[in-house]
Amino acid sequence: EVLSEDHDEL
Amino acid sequence: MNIFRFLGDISHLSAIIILLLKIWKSRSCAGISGKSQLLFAIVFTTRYLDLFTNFISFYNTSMKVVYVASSYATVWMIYSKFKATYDGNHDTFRVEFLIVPTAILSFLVNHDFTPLEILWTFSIYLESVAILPQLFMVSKTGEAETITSHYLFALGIYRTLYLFNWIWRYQFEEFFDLIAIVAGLVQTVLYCDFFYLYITKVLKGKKLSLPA
Repeated sequence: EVLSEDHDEL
Repeated sequence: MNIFRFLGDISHLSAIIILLLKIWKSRSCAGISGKSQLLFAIVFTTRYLDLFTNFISFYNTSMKVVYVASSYATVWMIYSKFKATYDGNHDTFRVEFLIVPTAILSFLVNHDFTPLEILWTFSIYLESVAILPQLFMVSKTGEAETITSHYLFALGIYRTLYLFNWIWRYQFEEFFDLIAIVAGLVQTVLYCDFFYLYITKVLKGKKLSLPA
């Protein structure tokens, strides 16, 4: 599902 | 990290470096849309506000610093250092038509109604249309310098590679971010016309010229 809160992509 | 995301980041970084070098070496920002570069500076600023509060990796932090610093340097060169060469008459896209709708949309459609998350969402939406002033300027002038078309190609390919990265992450990591995916699709579609011209013209050694 949706990524964890901290967006790990640039 | 997967190969698509890594190649995407490298492509994005090289686009930024190509543009910086083009302006710095030629001491001219002719044919470059200052408005698009301003939008990119806003995109990076609103997306990387967690730069100091949320450490993910050395790679992630250092790339964010490079992106923010280079986008501000590019804006500074266009609007200050080499402003005499800035072609304002052809850089006339109304950016408020990009900023206002994306800002409203980021309030309506987001993962979490918190300031940081809404700003991140705004940056994702804005990035998907930030290149429009540049593409509009190229269509208005009817042509682009070859170096500018390489810049645009690298910039367009970066988000295309990210689409493959999201397929990969969905397949192997159960990772799925619809906001980033939809915005990334819009962003890539906007480049299709340019990709066609780049592959059929520039790669054959011709100058990129749009049917005016």
